[in-house]
Amino acid sequence: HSSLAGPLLGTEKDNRLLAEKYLRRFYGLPVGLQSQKRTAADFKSKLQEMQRFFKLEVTGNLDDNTLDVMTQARCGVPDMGE
Amino acid sequence: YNHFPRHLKWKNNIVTFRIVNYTPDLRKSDVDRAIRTALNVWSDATPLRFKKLYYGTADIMISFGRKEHGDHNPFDGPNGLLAHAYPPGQGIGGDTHFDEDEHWSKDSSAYNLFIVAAHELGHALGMSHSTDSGALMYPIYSYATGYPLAEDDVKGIQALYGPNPDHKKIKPKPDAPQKCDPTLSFDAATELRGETIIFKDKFYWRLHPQMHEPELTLIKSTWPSIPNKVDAAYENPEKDQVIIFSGIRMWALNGYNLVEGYPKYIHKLGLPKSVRKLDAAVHIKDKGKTLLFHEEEYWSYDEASGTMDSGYPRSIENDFPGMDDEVDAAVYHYGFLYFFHDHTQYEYSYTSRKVIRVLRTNFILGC
Repeated sequence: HSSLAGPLLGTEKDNRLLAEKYLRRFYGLPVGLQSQKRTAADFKSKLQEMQRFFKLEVTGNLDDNTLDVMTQARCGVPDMGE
Repeated sequence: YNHFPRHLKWKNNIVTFRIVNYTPDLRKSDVDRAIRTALNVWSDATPLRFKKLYYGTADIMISFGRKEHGDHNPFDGPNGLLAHAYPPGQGIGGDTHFDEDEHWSKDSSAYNLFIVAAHELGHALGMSHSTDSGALMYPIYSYATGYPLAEDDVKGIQALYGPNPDHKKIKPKPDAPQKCDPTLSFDAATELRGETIIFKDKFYWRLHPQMHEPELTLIKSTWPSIPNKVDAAYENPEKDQVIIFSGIRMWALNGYNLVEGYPKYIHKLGLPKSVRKLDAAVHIKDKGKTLLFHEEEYWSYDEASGTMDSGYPRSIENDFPGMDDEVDAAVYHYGFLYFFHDHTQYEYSYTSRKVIRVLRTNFILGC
C-alpha cells in the first residue's frame, strides 16, 4: 500500500467502460437509452467536469493521466451532485 | 472545499455515534482509538461534541461491510472504493461504512483507518469533496502523518458550524502550492528515472516528458520515511538512487524504498560541521560529480571515489557567471544546468560557461 499504482489499463473498450462506470458513480453520468450523439456529448461533458475537479488538462478526451486518476483508491461519495 | 447541496448539517452540536461492528484486521481498541481520534479532529475545530452509544440508533452509525451491505451502494472488493458516508440527516444520514474487503492498518502498511475515518466523518458532518489535493476531503486516498486537516478543511467545517468556542489552537496543514503563482519558489528538484521531481512544502510535482500536466502529490504518501520538508535532492543514475537532504541528514531512496543504512549525516560526504543544511544538489552525469550548494558556496563531490574534490568550497557567483549568488534547487539535462532561485530560473550552459536564458521558476511546470 506504499504504492498508489492502479491496475494495468486494458483495451480502449475496457478503458471506456471503466470511465463510464466512474463518471456514472461520481459525476452523475446519465444511464439509460439515449441517442448516440447525446450519449457522446454527455460523456464528454462529464469527463471535462472530472478533469476540472482533479485539475487535469480539460480536454474531454480519455487520456492516460485521466485514466490514472480513475484507477486510484478513493472514497465512494460522488464528487458532484446529491 | 465543498458542502453538500442545501449545506446539510447537524442542528444539534452534540452528535451521537455508535460503532456497530469491527474489522478483524485490527484490535477492537485500535478501531475505537482511530474513530475517536478522527472525531476529535473535527471537534477540535468546531463546537461539535461527540457522544458514544453502545446500543440503539445513533446519529452516526459506523460499520464494516463488503460488496452489497444493505444500502444499495455496494463496495467493489479490494482497492477502488474504500468507504463512504452519508451527509447529516435522519435514518441513514451520517452513517459511515468501511469496505471490509480492504486491509485496514494503523500505519502506512495498508489503508490507514484513522485517515479514511477522518475523511468519511467529514462527510457525516456535512463536508463534500475538496478539489485541493492537500486537503483531507480530497477524494483520493493518500497516507500522511501529522495533523490531518488542511486550512481548506478547517474553513469548510467552520463555514457550517463556526469555530471551536474554547479557541483550542489548531495548526492546519498548508493548502497545496499553486503552480502558476508568479512568486513560486522551489525547495528542491531532482531527476528520477526519466522524470523530474520538484519539491515544495509538503508536496512534490512529478513531471514526465509525455505528461502535459505536472502531477502534485504529498511527499509522505509516496515516501512515508522521508521528512515533510526537503532541502535538496539529486539522482545518482548509476546507483539508481535519489538522495534526499533535510537538515543535517540525508536519505537514499531506491524507487519507493529506503536504502539500508540511511538516514546518514550529510557530514559523511565531507561537508564541514558548520553546514547545518544544504540549499541544493545536482549530479553532473557526464563528469560523475555531484555539486552541493550551501549559501553562496558550493562543493564538488566525486561519486566514484566517495570523496570531496579538493579546492572547495568555491563561490557560486564566480564559477557560474550570470547566476544569483544562492540556489534553491538545481537539475542537469543534456549539458545544461537549471538553477532555481526564488521565482527565477537560470539555464546555464556547461560548454559555454554562461547563463543563456532567464525564465520564471514555474515555467518548468507549464506556466
